[in-house]
Amino acid sequence: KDWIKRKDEL
Amino acid sequence: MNIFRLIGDMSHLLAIILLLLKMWKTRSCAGISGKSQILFALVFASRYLDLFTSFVSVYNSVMKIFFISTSLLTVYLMYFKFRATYDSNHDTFRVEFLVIPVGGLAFLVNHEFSPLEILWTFSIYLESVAILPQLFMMSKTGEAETITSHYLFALGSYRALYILNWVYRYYFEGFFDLIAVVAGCVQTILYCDFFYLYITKVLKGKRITLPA
Repeated sequence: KDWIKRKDEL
Repeated sequence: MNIFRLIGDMSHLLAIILLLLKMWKTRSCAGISGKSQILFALVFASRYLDLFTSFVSVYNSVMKIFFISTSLLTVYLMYFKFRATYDSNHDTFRVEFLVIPVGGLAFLVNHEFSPLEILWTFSIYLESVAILPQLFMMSKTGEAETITSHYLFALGSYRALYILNWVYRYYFEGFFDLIAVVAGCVQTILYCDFFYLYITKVLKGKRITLPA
């Protein structure tokens, strides 16, 4: 899911 | 990781360090809103719970731990160590008017109805408005020390740079998170008036003073 990708943002 | 995000993160880091240095060197937290600092601590504590559930990178974990610990340190310095210098008379913004609506909104508008996801959404919404007590305090006292202005400029620039990062990621990675983007834009807009004052005054060597 896209919000896995989001986890790398702070 | 792209250049906008990296500079954004560095700007965020710089803001926090500037604030801590200001307090440490002057042994004072005059002109700083303790309420905004409590909100930032709440933002980091609710967003970075994923430290315990998912590992992204060393950089990511180190930054998250740094943000959580320095925000708690800031709150400790303001409310305990340098409490005598805390200007609570001017720090009168009613934070419940931010936290309660933002909490309600996080429940209603989120990507997934799960505890971690709702807390993440809550932190994104709360961060976008967490600076309001600080801006309110400045409008009440009508001034800001130069170091406080540098702090706010670095803090505001961070989210503006994240917007550029989201534009970049949309075009080159097909990645788009509506909640983060809308909240990030709201957050940046709140700083615009301050950015204007910073550019027209502080960069020309003057202090920020507002007409009464």
